[in-house]
Amino acid sequence: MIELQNVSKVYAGQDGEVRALDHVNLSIQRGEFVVIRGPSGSGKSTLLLTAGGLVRPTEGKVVVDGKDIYTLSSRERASFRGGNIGFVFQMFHLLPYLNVLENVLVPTISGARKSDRTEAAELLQRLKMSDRLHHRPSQLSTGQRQRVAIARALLNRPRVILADEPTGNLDPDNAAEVLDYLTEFHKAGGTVLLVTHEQYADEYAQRIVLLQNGKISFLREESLKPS
Amino acid sequence: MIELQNVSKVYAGQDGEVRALDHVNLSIQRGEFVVIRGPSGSGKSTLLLTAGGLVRPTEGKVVVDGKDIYTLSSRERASFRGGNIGFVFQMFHLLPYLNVLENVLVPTISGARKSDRTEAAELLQRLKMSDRLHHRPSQLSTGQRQRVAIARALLNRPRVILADEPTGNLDPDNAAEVLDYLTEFHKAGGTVLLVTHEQYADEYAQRIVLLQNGKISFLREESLKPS
Ligand SMILES: Nc1ncnc2c1ncn2[C@@H]1O[C@H](COP(=O)(O)OP(=O)(O)OP(=O)(O)O)[C@@H](O)[C@H]1O
Ligand SMILES: Nc1ncnc2c1ncn2[C@@H]1O[C@H](COP(=O)(O)OP(=O)(O)OP(=O)(O)O)[C@@H](O)[C@H]1O
Ligand SMILES: [Mg+2]
Ligand SMILES: [Mg+2]
Repeated sequence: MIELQNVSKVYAGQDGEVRALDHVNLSIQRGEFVVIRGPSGSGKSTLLLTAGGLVRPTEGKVVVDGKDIYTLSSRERASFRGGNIGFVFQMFHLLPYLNVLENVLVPTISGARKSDRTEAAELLQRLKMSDRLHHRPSQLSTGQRQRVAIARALLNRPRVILADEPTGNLDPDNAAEVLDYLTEFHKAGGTVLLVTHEQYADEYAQRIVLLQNGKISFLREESLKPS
Repeated sequence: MIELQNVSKVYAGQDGEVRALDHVNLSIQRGEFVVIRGPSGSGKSTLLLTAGGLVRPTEGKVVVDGKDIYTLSSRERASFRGGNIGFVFQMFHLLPYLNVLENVLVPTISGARKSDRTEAAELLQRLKMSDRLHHRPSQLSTGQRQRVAIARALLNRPRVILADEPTGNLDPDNAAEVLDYLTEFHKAGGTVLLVTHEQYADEYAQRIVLLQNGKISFLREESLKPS
């Protein structure tokens, strides 16, 4: 489904180049649940952003369903992302001028269905955000912003969820609720790439990828379990 | 040292008022290590911001060393904070136009000592940031930004550290390093108020405060252990 072929990403740093990804080869199958772990600064966010069509690799290809996504125009890539990928960003990236409900409905802007508003309200209810629907992001706690970012990624029933540390600011109960969501999404056939420092997803994941200084290795590699 | 007397904080929400703190009475002794826990949205950040002189309570007083800090002018309060409190914000709040080293040195702007730069470099080395000293925050990973925010709070040897979820974006090794820091600071006589969802500080803390819907209770309350 998503294949990183010999992907490297080099940033221009102030003290010389930073090689955030170093010749990464990783093939995520459709319907797989993969956990990505590694020390702070090891390249996890860069891996997710590259795999999701948001950050162009310096070298190598990202091929999704046979399509080399960085040969697309940025408009084509945006519509490809909108139709396929739900992204939970590590720093949320909510739109400050929209309220909670509007932020969750952003992915539907290009084609809203009648049922979207009710679905958004249901997602937010499950994430215990029903009494904050009209708040702006600045009127929310950090963990509440994180939950809005998660609801936004899930709304459009994407085929793939790329989640970057989605529970870093959540207490154990809220974190468990988020993981339940991701496992349900996966059981319904979705593909999940989850970056997390927590151990809670390990027993469920089919593969655990370790990133260290931009290089990957496999902490666990199993053929796809029938889920 | 820091005493919250009948403190309430009410925000104007979109769907009515939000009582983030509800008649909180909490007295933190000098040299104490207190952990604050509670569900997302329960009022932890508001408690820290109120105790630290940054958010004025709607009702009640915050008395530090006998001084009612919200009767001070905002300039007096700022210099009081600068001389006494090291703040680790949940969203870091680094200055985007300064590099890592400059951000850590911000607390010393009002009176830099010769030794500050070397101390800043030592703190950053211990937090494994030596090879990013000249990067801007936008050129860092999220956990790296968090570590810069921690170094900045520690630099001026404040008397009190107020840390809001300082390890949410860190892997276990980096998180352990931060906790080591806080315990060393405490052993040297510092006062620590640590908001965290993690359990790692529990055995060390002298008191564990639980916040639920703005109300506090004590999960553990001990007289000050000789540390
Ligand atoms: N500016 C604001 N306007 C309205 N409501 C607010 C504002 N800031 C915070 N709140 C509300 O006050 C409550 C407490 O917020 P606070 O940030 O203190 O929670 P928290 O315990 O730190 O949460 P988290 O663990 O998610 O960081 C939340 O329910 C939040 O929605
Ligand atoms: N714009 C940039 N310019 C220069 N270096 C960068 C830039 N963005 C990231 N980096 C560097 O690339 C490396 C990988 O960053 P990345 O954000 O992918 O790490 P991460 O594994 O997600 O870390 P964390 O767990 O702290 O979120 C880091 O060392 C960081 O300093
Ligand atoms: Mg990251
Ligand atoms: Mg908070």
